[in-house]
Amino acid sequence: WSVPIKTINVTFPGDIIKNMTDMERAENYLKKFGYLDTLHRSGFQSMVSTSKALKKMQKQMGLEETGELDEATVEVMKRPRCGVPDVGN
Amino acid sequence: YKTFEGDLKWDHKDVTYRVINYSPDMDSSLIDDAFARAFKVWSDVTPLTFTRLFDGTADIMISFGRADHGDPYPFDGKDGLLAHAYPPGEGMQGDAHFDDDEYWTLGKGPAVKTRYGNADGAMCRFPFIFEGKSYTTCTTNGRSDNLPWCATTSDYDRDKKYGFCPSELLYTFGGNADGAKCVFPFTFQEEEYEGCTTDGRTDGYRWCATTDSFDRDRKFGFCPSRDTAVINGNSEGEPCHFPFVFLGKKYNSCTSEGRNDGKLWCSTTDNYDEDKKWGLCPDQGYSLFLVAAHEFGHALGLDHSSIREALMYPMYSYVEDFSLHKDDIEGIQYLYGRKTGPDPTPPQPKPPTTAPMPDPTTSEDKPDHTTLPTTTTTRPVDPTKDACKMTTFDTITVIEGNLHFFKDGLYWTVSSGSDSGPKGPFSISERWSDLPAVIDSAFEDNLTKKVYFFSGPQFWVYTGQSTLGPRGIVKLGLENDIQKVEGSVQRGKSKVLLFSGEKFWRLDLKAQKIDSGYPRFTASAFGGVPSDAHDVFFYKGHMYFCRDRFYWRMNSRRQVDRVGYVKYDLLQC
Repeated sequence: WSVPIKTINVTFPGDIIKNMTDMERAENYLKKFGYLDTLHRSGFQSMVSTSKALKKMQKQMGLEETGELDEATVEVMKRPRCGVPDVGN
Repeated sequence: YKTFEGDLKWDHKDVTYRVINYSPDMDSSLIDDAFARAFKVWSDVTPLTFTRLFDGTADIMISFGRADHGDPYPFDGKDGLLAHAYPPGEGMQGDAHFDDDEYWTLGKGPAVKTRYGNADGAMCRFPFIFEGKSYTTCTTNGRSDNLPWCATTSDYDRDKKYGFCPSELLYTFGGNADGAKCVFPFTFQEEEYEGCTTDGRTDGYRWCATTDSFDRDRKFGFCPSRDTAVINGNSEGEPCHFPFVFLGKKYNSCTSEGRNDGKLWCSTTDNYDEDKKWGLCPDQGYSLFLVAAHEFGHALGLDHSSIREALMYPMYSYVEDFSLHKDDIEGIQYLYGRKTGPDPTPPQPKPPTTAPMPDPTTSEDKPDHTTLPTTTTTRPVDPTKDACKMTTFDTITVIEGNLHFFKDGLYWTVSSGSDSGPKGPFSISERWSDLPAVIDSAFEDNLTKKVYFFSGPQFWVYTGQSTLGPRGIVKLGLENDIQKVEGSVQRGKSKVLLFSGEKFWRLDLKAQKIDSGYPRFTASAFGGVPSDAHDVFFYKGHMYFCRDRFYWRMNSRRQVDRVGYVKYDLLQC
């Protein structure tokens, strides 16, 4: 049996750090691609719930519409993609 | 499919585009080709035409950039966002931007086109053998001038075919020096530089002076990336240094140690711990063709589709044999209508068709056995097997004047005088009962009307319904190690060129022997066609070399006068 390797994370100079929590990544993703929108109406700012936005995103991506940040949804958010928003323009 | 709000679309059919700049990852000719093919994806199914402009303002301005690149939507380094494009309209609308922090390839690792050498600019072939050693990247071994080179066939020792790989020591791109090579050392702001640098720029592109003093001459160009160069990090453009030391341990290859994202990296000096110079190792890269085809979909007015297999689905996935999804076709035709001419949708199989009666002729050959014809009628065997959905065919040939497309025991025909699309599929075994399911090549002798079929190391000769064979292709004089004949073209009355791998032989039909002086290299006799074509045939005065879904058409002066899709141009789908 090989000895398990103890993984050490190193901060590489010049690296574009994309270390963020899944929830941070999700919020970022939902905003960037138009699922989580802030609407300004008569000075009142309403925010579509994250769960609703997640469902919308999951529908677009052909995932199970759980409205929750499950593993499959997180994985899809990490995949390379086009920068054009999926919702609204 | 989805269109943008208000169904934004171009109000003219002759759309123009302009390539503003290039990525260092691929030769500019490969980039131009990828864009042209990406536009063709859409022009094949609509009445739109795309014309390239070399200056001024085009409808679709195409550029590469990194991070903040002049619009409100910055890119995000390697991976993540790959590109974006704007829907049709004035100004920035219609433009397409590609993230140059990505590694742009044709989707399957470094796409290295050579220059100079003796291979007419062919692509590097990896791995290749040089002095008994296998190389998976360009190398400077065997040279004293430090120029990286590669073989363009799998064995340099045998074929001696080579070209030079991208290097700043050979040429630059962009800038103002007409592609001149870098001059090292050069001075910039009174400092001396021994290599390409990003100093003085905010966009991260590596450049060099093409004279010994930029301060004096102001001549510069951008450095092409070597196939071994790292991506991102703090040493972009430098090759990995093996072995290197990281946390006291020696590494002989790229590693993901030290990272939690699983990406492979390497040090560009012998000791990372001391020098802290590193970069990500080259990977498969992203197919510029596929990403461009998607972005151009936006530039023409298509928004993201929710169908995973559609080109307009927002996620990238590499597909080897790309064809436009029905959803994309419906979307773009909703905006611009159908292409005038042949129907772009797959034709329905036609009712049973009577094949021309074979003309039995006497033969000097002594058949091994004779199969009596059971029927002279061919009929479609499985209408669900649609030729238009096939990405490649085992072989394509002309029999009785009509194109025949063979695949896995079936064949389809396209009449030369009509544009009604393919008929079939028909069963090979029903018409030529002795043949195996896979036919590698076939041709009809113009003089005797005998049809020669090749499959693996064997061939059959049909005279009407009578067969001769199977016989070994070695009996024709082909070497023992030839696995199959992939292409056949009749020249004159009794000579036939047989293609296999990167070589071809000339068969004398009367003598049934290979002429002396053969084999020859396909690339040296037929410049401009793929050296690894998997099918070669003759049709209407032209030679056709097929690779993947494309064909290269060569005229009688041995000039490639057309490159196109088998599916649309030959099958008439």
